Amino acid sequence: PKNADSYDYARYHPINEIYSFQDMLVAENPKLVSKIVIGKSYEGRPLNVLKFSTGGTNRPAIWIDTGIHSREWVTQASGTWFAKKIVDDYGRDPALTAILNKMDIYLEIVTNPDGYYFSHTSNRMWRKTRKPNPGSSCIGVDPNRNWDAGFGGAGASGSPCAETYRGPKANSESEVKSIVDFVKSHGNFKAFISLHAYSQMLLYPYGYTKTPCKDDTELHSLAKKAVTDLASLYGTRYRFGSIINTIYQASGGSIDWSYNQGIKYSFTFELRDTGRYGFILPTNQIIPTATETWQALMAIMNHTYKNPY
Amino acid sequence: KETFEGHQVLRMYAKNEDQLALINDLEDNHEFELDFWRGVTDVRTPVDVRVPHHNLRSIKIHLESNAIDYSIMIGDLQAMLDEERMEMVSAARVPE
Repeated sequence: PKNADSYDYARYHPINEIYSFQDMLVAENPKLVSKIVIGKSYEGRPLNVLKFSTGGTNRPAIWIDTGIHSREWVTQASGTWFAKKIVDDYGRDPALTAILNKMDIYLEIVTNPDGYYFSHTSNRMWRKTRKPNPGSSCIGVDPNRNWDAGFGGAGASGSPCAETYRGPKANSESEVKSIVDFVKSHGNFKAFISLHAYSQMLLYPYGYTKTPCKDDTELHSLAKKAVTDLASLYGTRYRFGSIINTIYQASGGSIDWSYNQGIKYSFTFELRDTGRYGFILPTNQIIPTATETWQALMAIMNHTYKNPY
Repeated sequence: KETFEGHQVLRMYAKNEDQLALINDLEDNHEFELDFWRGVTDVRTPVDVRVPHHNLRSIKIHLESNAIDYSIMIGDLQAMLDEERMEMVSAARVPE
């Protein structure tokens, strides 16, 4: 594609095309979008974050990441669609315009680029990073068990061959540490949203402990509002609640870490499941998935905007 | 390139907490080489697991001997991946 308008949002793209898309979007919207490279993956790929900002310095901000589990292709595809949606809606949609006039949005579309590349070239079912594990023939770490939040506890594996291997220590993966360093140095994130697939759930902290987080009541009602908005388009039904009560115990997860950093509005999504395809969600599902998810994202972003803390 | 000929994705339905625990135990059992696509949550929610072809027979016997209901969500994963790849290749050729 020669520009972001002719990019085909309704299909899955290899990583070089997503990188090109990001550069096109920045070039076409220099006053709104910039690209920040927050680090490098193990194999040396840039960890690109798109910053949507209308000005100001160190404004309160919203973090969104997609694709930390590489095989969940609908998340990277949805992230690409979100980026274009933000550009298209700024100045047209009053709610998004108000948010962007006061806050910045940071979007990392390919959070695990080595895994994403590998899932396109060698193993479509790859979930983890691609860093070798000393003493093991098995490769990679589950980057959503590698955060410093209950790290090493139940709900993550200590075996390098497991799909949920937590890694040798918290933040051992550059893909995770780069976000940690960036979010800490920024210091003004007010929402942190991670997108996964599939199971149709909207979850909030905690995953590593049964102890309810102190904002449990507010997060629960916000999740309810978000999944109601999501369902308004196609009737897609989501379950919602804390990770440990809704799915299972999981330690070392991203939103438990972000919440413990003081980012109150920390959520993770499990996107659409047609009931037949799992991670091989057909391409005709991409735009409906992204469109309905956007409703929920707007609910969370709007609540964050209207409830400063 | 890793392929998945004959791998199936089984959708398992636990009828009670005991069966749920049995499925949960499978996740820690590396002998079957299972890949949990959708993990264990509660009895209302099915569990989706990719099973390599060479372990299909033993895992199905294990499920049936424990009276755990299951259905075949994906009959041949590689066939579905091939379809996905064909779709991507043909979509990429359209501009050409």
